[in-house]
Amino acid sequence: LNHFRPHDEL
Amino acid sequence: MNIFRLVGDLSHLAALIILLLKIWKSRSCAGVSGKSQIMFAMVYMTRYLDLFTTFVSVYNSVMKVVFLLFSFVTVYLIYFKFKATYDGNHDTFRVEFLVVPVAGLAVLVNHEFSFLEILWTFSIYLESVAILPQLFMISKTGCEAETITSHYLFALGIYRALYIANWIFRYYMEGFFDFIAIVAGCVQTILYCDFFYLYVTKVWKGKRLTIPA
Repeated sequence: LNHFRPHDEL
Repeated sequence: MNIFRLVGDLSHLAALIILLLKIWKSRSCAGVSGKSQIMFAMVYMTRYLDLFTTFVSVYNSVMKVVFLLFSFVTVYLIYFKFKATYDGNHDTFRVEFLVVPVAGLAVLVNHEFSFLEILWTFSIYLESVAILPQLFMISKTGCEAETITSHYLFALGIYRALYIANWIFRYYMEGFFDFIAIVAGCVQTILYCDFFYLYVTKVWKGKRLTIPA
């Protein structure tokens, strides 16, 4: 799964 | 940042302010579930620990601090300053039935088995169900929810719905795809659907809102 870390949403 | 996320965040912020103002102006937290508010405080605490580890933007950090602060103040008002007005007898949802399964799920289903990541996952799962004690309280008492409480619930619910639009947008624009956030965000929004319907059909027509048990 392509997800970004660090989490940039609130 | 896109328009869905920005409006979603502002709606989230508005929800917290509406609740604080309601309690402060009326000097009463009648009709407000302290259990939901404690869970939201847990959500912010476990999700925003990354304030200490990563910097995304000034906007991001300021919002996180504000959410934490407002959430703590709300819990303080309910359980200390206006404790006498807190309707604990009607706030009977069993929080452990949510927190324990959610904690278990966060340990089992996460992006990475690390302390911060599991806490982040826990916060995402917990947020999706944290409103249940509040909805339960309104439906159980059979009492009408104050209109201002309805506005609070609407602002809080629509925020995650807007995030879904944001995720669709980000998927096509950036290839961004966070499965955990998306599934939990959909569950969260679905829990509000019944309320949305009642809100639009009743509150917007000037009536008070009751959630049938």
